[in-house]
Amino acid sequence: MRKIAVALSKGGVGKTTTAVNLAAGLADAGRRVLLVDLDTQDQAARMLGVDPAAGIAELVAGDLPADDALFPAREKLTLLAGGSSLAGLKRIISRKDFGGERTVSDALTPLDDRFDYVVIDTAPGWDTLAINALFYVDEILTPVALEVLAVQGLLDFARNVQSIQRYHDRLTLRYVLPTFMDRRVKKSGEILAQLEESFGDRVCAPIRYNVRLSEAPGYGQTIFEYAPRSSGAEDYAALTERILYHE
Amino acid sequence: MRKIAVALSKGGVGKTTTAVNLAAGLADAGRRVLLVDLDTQDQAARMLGVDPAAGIAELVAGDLPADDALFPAREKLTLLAGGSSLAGLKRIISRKDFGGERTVSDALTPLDDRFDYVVIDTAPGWDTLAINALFYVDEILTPVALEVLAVQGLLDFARNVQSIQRYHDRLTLRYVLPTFMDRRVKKSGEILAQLEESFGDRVCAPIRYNVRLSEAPGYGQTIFEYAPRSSGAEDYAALTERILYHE
Ligand SMILES: Nc1ncnc2c1ncn2[C@@H]1O[C@H](COP(=O)(O)OP(=O)(O)OP(=O)(O)O)[C@@H](O)[C@H]1O
Ligand SMILES: Nc1ncnc2c1ncn2[C@@H]1O[C@H](COP(=O)(O)OP(=O)(O)OP(=O)(O)O)[C@@H](O)[C@H]1O
Ligand SMILES: [Mg+2]
Ligand SMILES: [Mg+2]
Repeated sequence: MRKIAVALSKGGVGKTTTAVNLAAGLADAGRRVLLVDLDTQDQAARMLGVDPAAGIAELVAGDLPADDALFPAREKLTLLAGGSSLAGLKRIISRKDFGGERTVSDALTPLDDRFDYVVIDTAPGWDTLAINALFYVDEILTPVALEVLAVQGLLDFARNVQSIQRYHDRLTLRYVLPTFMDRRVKKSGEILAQLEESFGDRVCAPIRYNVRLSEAPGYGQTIFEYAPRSSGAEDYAALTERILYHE
Repeated sequence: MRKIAVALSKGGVGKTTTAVNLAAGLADAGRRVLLVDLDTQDQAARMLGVDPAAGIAELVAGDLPADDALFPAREKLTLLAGGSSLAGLKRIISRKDFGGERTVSDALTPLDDRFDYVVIDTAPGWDTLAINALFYVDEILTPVALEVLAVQGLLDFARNVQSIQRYHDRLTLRYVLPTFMDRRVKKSGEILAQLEESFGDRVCAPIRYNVRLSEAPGYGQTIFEYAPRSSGAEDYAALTERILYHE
């Protein structure tokens, strides 16, 4: 059972796009996948074109048994949705005197034997839910736009992760995924080289800028359903292969 | 004295790029401007190429008098920086039993007579600091990338703002600024038309996709300093004119 958080505090780098399309790619390859949305924006459900009545906040609060919170979004792809009720979950966690960082882990661990992969989409920023995700997973996949501000954000984020590793030593920033790669832009290539220098073989083959990726959410479809022959589908299939390779 | 928050919960839509370049544009026009960074990412300081030792968190906590927390970043442009110490500020606010939402307002109001404009850069997400900003300002400027997920984020955000207006009736979502406009992409034009239909004359002239805007932060310069003849400089000069027009 592999647990992967898709996380970077910098906003708009392709976290949700990556979490949803990777989860779909792994499910298409026959793995049993749980996609957890820890963002109040609730965009994973929108990208999949589904509208679950409940999700992770209701599961953690004990309002619902797991079977009612889990939503079958696609064959072999189950969604535990996010949404505005997560704000309440954040308050519950911040009022705990100890162990608040393990709240999500305590709620998800009983589901471990049902899935081969758990993929978690996190919100931008460094908030209590993102920290909760990092105490639950073993692997982090960080999408990073090939832009100066995003790379600076990555260096800050890697430092923050180190402070968590002191309390959770299995956690590793395993994959750095360059996104919005645009060969027309000289800077893209330069920044990619910088990433490879700092993060070595953790750097995955980049996801190219592909307008189909920004259109698919409007139809509630994954990139594989919306534009199976697009560069976006190709690049996310390659990412899926890379993740499966390490099984 | 005008107080403007640059805000949208969706990440990566151009909030910091807009806050910094608008603040610089207003300062170049001779106004006394305070730029406040309410994001733990601390990117406003990086974009201006400065490294203040303290900022808004130290001001609110009472550790420093205003004169030591305010940083002269450019002529007529003063910065009150953000950074990781804001996480402590969030904790202070969430432990208050009442009035937490006015913490930033209480700290900034004594500075009102020193400035003509206060521009606040907010973090992605809907957190206690973003809410604090909305209780302080009268006007919201919302940058929104011309993409499906960002526009959905805007509709959610506008709903959240309404719940604050019940307690702060002068607050108005005054400007909607389309960003990343790329005439090569058919979708851009379609989404722009949708925005104009929903938000009418609040929609500003769009900021075009311009690689110079993503390069300037690497040199610690505003777009007016880095590439004064670029489309990015033109578009942010036009935005500045629009804001000044309403004085
Ligand atoms: N490779 C790509 N090519 C083109 N558009 C993309 C690509 N990846 C993502 N997008 C689009 O860019 C925007 C940002 O992506 P996304 O929402 O996945 O980022 P995020 O990191 O999850 O944002 P947030 O910080 O708000 O959670 C979306 O509109 C998405 O459709
Ligand atoms: N019009 C534009 N053309 C090209 N690049 C842009 C444009 N506006 C912003 N950028 C770049 O896009 C990225 C996102 O912009 P920015 O960081 O300002 O967004 P943000 O909303 O502040 O993000 P966050 O949600 O993380 O705070 C940055 O790398 C920035 O340099
Ligand atoms: Mg997201
Ligand atoms: Mg920002």
